[in-house]
Amino acid sequence: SHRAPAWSALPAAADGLQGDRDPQRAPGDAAATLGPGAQDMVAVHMHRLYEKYSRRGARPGGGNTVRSFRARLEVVDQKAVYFFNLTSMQDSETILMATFHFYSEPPRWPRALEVLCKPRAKNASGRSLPLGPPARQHLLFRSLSQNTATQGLLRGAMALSPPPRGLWQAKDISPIVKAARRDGELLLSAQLDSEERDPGVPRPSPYAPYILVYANDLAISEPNSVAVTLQRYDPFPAGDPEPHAAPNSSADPRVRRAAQATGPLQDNELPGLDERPPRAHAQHFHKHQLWPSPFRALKPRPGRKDRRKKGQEVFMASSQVLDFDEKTMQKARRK
Amino acid sequence: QWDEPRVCSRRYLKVDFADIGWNEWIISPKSFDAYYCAGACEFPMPKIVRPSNHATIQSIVRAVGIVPGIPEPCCVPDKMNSLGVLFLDENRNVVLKVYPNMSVDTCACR
Repeated sequence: SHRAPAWSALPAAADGLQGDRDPQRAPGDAAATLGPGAQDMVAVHMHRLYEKYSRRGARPGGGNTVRSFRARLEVVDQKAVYFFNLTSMQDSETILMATFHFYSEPPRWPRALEVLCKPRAKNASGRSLPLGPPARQHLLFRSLSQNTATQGLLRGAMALSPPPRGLWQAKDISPIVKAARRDGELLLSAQLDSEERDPGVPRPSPYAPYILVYANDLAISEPNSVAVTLQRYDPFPAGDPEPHAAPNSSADPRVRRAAQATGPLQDNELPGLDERPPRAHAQHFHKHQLWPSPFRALKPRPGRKDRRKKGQEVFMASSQVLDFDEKTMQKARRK
Repeated sequence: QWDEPRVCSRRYLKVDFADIGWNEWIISPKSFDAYYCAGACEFPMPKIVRPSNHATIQSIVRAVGIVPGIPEPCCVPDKMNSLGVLFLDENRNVVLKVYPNMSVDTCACR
């Protein structure tokens, strides 16, 4: 199991916690700055780290990144299990240290009362035995990958001695987080296991635990690193294909339809006649020079309705030459 | 603005994250003094613009006109400062990152 160092043994990086023993005391205007909805301890803690850096340039944890992870409370087998989604960590971020912060209450009064009022066992000489130790608690950490329903792999367990009064505690869980990330299991669960018989169904507490990961982002010195994490708007409006995607990439939602030529393309030009406008000094060709092949005799002009039908029939018969009416032919001959 | 010096130097610029639409996810700071560099790197360049050796040579070549079309050196940031930014990531977790080269300390001709 993972023997966590006592509170004061946490490395300097996790400092700034000393004052957090009393979660009610929000330092400075940090909580105010973070808005009413962010009274939770993690936001206050992060703001304290930010202020320390801004004032003294003290790099948090010796790196350039601190990520916080709020807990999501679920009740599994009548026990409170807190889940942490660590997937927002970036590959370029090397973990320097990870700490688990939780608010532990003193042993609950009914329990303490029971211990105090219960007739004490006596030894042979009739002297009462010393009170048994208060119920010990254990912190169990498991990791699981995103889409598994199992309880996950046990990554570590810590024995906790109940504090004399309610206070925030921090435990170094670096080996647990590093091992879980190495195995690609970025969903971590923390369960506070106490030997109490009926710990009672946990209720969401304003003092939910949280995890801080101190890291060094190796990509932060890249020229445009600020854009990777802070530039959120998409310069390409939604629905347009990704700039780098090939036009016919499968990601493109639009269905590509080729324009099938159903027949010879319709145009008004006479077959085989040069479209260029005649130049002023161009010689006058005799008509049979223009049309090497003997020109077919014209048919009488059908009425509009059956012309359309005719046109379709003509198309259907896929004739290669278009029929023109007399007027067009005269104009063409003149041209 | 108009009485700014002609020579390459640092000019004041305050960036408000609300102006660039990033204030929705940036908790702190709301704005910061970024500054920028502007001004001429004309021959002869004064010491104050701290030209690199290459910039000195380039400005001489340009002044002599040996090779047509050579521009004068550029006035760019020389020393820069980092900025710590507290923001919400996509899962709305609070993140602190210290970005380098976010504000200009000195300018120079390069």
